[in-house]
This record gives sequence, C-alpha cells and structure tokens, in this order.
Amino acid sequence: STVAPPSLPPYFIKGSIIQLADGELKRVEDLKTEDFIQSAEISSELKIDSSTVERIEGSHTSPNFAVVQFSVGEHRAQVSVEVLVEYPFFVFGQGWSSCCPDRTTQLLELPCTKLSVGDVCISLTLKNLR
Amino acid sequence: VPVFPWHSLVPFLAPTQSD
Repeated sequence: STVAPPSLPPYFIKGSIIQLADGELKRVEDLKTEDFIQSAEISSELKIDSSTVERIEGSHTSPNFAVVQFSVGEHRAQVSVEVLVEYPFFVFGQGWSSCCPDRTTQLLELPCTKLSVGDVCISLTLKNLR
Repeated sequence: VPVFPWHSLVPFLAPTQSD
C-alpha cells in the first residue's frame, strides 16, 4: 500500500467524505462541477472563479513540485502556485486533473486526468473582494 | 470518519487588486 506524502492534504484520498454547502455528503471522487457551483451559490463569502492554466513548468526547488501559472477571473490576473506534481485541481466539466495523473492515482487512488495548458480550473475568491 | 468542507478542495486564488 502507498501513503500520501505529509504535504498532500488528506481530503484528496479516494473515499474521503466531503460536505457540500447544503449539507450533502459525497465522496471526493464523485464530485461534479455542479457540486462546486451550487455550493458557491449558497456560500455567503466565497465565489467560484475560472482559472485558466497558462503555463506548467518544473519547479527549481524539487522535481516533486511543479509551478502552475493561472489566469484568474474576468480580469485575467496572473497567479502562480507551486504544488506537488500529484496535487489535483478540478477542471470544469472534466473533473480531477494533475500535472502527473499517474502519481495521483498511485498515491491517492483518485481518478485523474492530465492537467494541460488551456484547462479551466475551479478556484475560489472572496465574494466581497473590492 | 473525518468530513471535509467542499471549499478545502478548491485552491484559493485571489487575484491581486491593482486598483
């Protein structure tokens, strides 16, 4: 059996129970785009933003990490995040995707596709950020 | 069994406010 590295959050492991904003419980691998959209609609603080993957490159600090550059929201703000290559992002209409889906599947048993430039990921911002 | 809130699975990407 495999153990996820400590820096990868436990809720991405297949079978993890996720509570939606309306109280419904779902397994992480069963989540759909609509679950995130509907939960954000209920939320008073959070809203969903579209974050388009603009660039994916290896990290300078470790081969286990990748730097993903996103274009966030309608203003296309540039945001870069450094994540473990197996870290899953949720792509609109597609589901969980990571820089190294084989590793995600191996470590987390989470069904996952390859994250690619042009993919539109679900991200969050504050509703009243002005 | 731990239950995790939905928003913990989504990266919080706050665009920098330039204005």
